[in-house]
Amino acid sequence: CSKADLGPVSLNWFEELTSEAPP
Amino acid sequence: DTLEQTEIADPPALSNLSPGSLQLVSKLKNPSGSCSVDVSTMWWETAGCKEPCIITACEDAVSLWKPLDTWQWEKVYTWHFTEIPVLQIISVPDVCSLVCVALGNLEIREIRALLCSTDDESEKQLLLKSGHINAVLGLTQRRLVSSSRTLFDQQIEILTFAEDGGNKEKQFLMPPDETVLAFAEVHGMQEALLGTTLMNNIVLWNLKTGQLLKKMQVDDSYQASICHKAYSEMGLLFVVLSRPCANEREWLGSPVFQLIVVNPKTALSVGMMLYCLPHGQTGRFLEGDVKDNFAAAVLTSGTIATWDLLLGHCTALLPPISEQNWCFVKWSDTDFHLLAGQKDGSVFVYRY
Repeated sequence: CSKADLGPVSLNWFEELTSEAPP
Repeated sequence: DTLEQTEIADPPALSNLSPGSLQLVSKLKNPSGSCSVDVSTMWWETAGCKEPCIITACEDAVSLWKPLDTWQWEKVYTWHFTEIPVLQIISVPDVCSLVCVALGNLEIREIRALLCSTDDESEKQLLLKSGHINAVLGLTQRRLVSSSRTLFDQQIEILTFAEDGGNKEKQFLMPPDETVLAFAEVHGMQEALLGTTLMNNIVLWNLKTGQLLKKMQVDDSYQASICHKAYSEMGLLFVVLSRPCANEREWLGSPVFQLIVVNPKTALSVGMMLYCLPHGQTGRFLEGDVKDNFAAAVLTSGTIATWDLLLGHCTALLPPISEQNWCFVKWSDTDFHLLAGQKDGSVFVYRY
């Protein structure tokens, strides 16, 4: 497998998902 | 209870260590009329001194063993259970002098805290939770997470213990629309919690806000997988799953654990590594434990196998001893040892 199979990666995924998720 | 003390067992035969990195250092014998179900380690404080102790559990009693000199142990406390049998010990990191246990028959019906009164040193039990509990896990910072079914929905609850093990705080996480079967903390990301569900999804929460951050479908071949550990690195999640339903005749061998990589932003995942048994060995995952980069499993064949998750290969095999299959296995939380147990109450401690 390669990293490309997983789509764009974000180092701040936790903060980003927290701001996108319903409260 | 009279004090019981263990013998120092003979060193194991070299042939038992194939391919070998386990050295037997101690043996505990916990004779009981009921079936032995679990073992764990924890720190217990007496007179201001914290000691690394072993906890053994059989269906009707849980015992605390304190260390004596040279790898001997004495049983100092025993909590008895007459109504509902003990299913497992729940190890809660950062908690001292308090043991959590799950009770039930096929499913968990109660979670209890076991402690000792400071006044008269007598054993005490506190009911923490009751209901139809599907999964429970002890988390860092003295927290315990559980998922339970109510008539209409699912509750995901976090209990936080005070430093003295007393007064608890309660918090709820947003439940997903399907049953959560297992939880795993995310190493390197203290406020993230991961779970695997009945329909083979991975779910992610923010422990601080209680938000359900993502539900991610993983490939069908991971069916009925249970998460054991997760690591956050370079924006990706590395998740260790066990594979109880793996086909023993897969061309790659018998996969027992699997490492998958998930991108939490895109919910895309790929399999990265299969942890298989050495050639000629068969058996499927019965139960196991993962600590840091080491995994251990009891197999349906009655053997215990360990893997180095970074090297990717099996590092030790422990066949049944005295014609008795192994029933449970745990990595020690207090040092680097492996604890292996049999139905009759024998617990063997191995240096890894």
